[in-house]
Amino acid sequence: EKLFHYRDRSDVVIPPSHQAELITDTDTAEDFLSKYGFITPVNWEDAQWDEEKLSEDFSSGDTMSLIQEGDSLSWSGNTKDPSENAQLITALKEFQRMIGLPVTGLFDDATKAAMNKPRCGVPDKEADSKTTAEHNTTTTGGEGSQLGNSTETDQEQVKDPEQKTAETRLVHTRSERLSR
Amino acid sequence: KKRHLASLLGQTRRRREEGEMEYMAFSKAVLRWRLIGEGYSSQLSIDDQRYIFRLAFRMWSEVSPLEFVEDSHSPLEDIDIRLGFGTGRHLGCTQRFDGAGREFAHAWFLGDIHFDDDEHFTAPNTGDGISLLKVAVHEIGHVLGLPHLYRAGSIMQPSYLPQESSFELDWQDRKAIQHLYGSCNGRFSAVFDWIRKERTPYGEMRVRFNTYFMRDGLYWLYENRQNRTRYGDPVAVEVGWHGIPANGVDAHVHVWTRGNDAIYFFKGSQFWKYDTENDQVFTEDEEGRRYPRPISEGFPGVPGPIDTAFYDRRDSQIYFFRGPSVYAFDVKANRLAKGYPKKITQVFPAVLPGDHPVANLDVAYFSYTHNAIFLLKDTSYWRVVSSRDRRRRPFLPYNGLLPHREVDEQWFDICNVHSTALRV
Repeated sequence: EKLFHYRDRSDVVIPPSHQAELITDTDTAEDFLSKYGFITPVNWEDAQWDEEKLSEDFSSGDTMSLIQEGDSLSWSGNTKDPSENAQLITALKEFQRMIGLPVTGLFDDATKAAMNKPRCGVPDKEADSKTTAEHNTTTTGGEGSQLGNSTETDQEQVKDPEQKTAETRLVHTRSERLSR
Repeated sequence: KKRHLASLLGQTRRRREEGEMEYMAFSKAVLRWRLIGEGYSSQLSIDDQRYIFRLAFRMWSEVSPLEFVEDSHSPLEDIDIRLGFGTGRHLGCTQRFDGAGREFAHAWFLGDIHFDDDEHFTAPNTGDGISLLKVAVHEIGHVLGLPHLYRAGSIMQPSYLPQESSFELDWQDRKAIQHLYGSCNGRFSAVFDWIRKERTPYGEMRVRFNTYFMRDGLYWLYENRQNRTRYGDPVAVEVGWHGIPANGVDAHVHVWTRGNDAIYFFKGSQFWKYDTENDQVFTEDEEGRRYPRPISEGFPGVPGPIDTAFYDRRDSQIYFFRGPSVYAFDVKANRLAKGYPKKITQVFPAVLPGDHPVANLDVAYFSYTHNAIFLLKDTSYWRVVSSRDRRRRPFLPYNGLLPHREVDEQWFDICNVHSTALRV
């Protein structure tokens, strides 16, 4: 090993075993869509409970995607019958719609890039996906109404000495204050 | 085992059954969190990690009634939210991390948050890498019950967006969390507009002001235009207002006439004069009077302590409120106005019979933003009939109180943070 590493570790080469598998084809894409609930909503709450069963499955080193139906588990496997294709296309469209890509149902480069972005591991669609969808529609409604009318004397936008002073004061305690 | 843990969970959380939205939410206002000892990151110092998580929890506390406290000592089952780092198979979790790239963290309803230590997590404002602060705020949002939101600008988007110079919880994220936990409300001890006069580079005199809310030892700058408090507030009173009592004041009065421009803070039976130029209280004013001074000395006839007070520019009098009574003080004559004290119900009659604070006000506040006087008590406020109101509806009584509304419907997101998070 080198005697010194850069402190930000930018020179450390991550061994391939610690690199996330990239999504390159429809199979891995299907895994992605299944994991985040686009094929069947994931019962994320229970995923944590079925520890013994899952750990056995995982210990087999099997990276196939898991679809839970109630308490029993079933495998999606790699068989490609037309209905699964339709399911995949529907899931792709749902994913593309959610992230604002053109809804084509095709596994194109933009979709691939979006799937490979760093992201949170919590599924996008959980078991009660209906509410999630509705929640989204409700939260994407218009901005809250701007209340309070501004008057000529309301010059808050211009940095006021107090705010600057306060921030200066607080810079000593919380350096991000200015950026925050 | 599954049912047992679920029953445990039931004790600290309840499912909100509102219409079609079913989300889990904590049923306690103060939540304990801990960075698990065996789950430290190998990339940042422990202090950095703990500091970033403190800031992340504080950001949620600033927009919700929840308060968070780091607890490194209680038994683990008393900890509501546990955070830890791991790679691959980690912390007994059923979901294995995938290495560098793609999945960087996940959260569980029981309050566990796991971060993939194969990711390149960085402290705020370091530019490259994945901001641990941003990811932490996102995952805490999950633990608090929020799902992924696909709205531009939401912190709950599932994919990581490189950090802009700064990020904050926007209006709709605030509404989403308040939908689960309610909005912030509570009694204030003082509300006032702090006015400064400055000269522009062209030599013009410009009047500027900011609105402040005080509650005990905390204060918030309220940005009227943005309908929210300043990012990062509340701040401790002693940090922002030098010399006034650290646990807050009863009233702020700004006497502003052509010949007089003085700001006073009142607490108990004493009052202070504030030096706007030097942003601190006067220890001694131009006339050699030392502060603090007894209220009875500076305002003869006015008893201390008072509940609140405000200066009415319409008649150049200060209205002091105490219990059911109001004392109008003629500043020019330096004595109580004739006929005072009177009942508040008499001087400020209710427009809607029975809809009146009657006594023990919290705040009397003249707002330059609304060009109106507000009387606050508990979580409600009454707006005083203005001259504009009376031009439209002449039958309205002078100084009448319009029907009350809730403070948090007019001034938003004025939320406490836990005292241990105040200095973050």
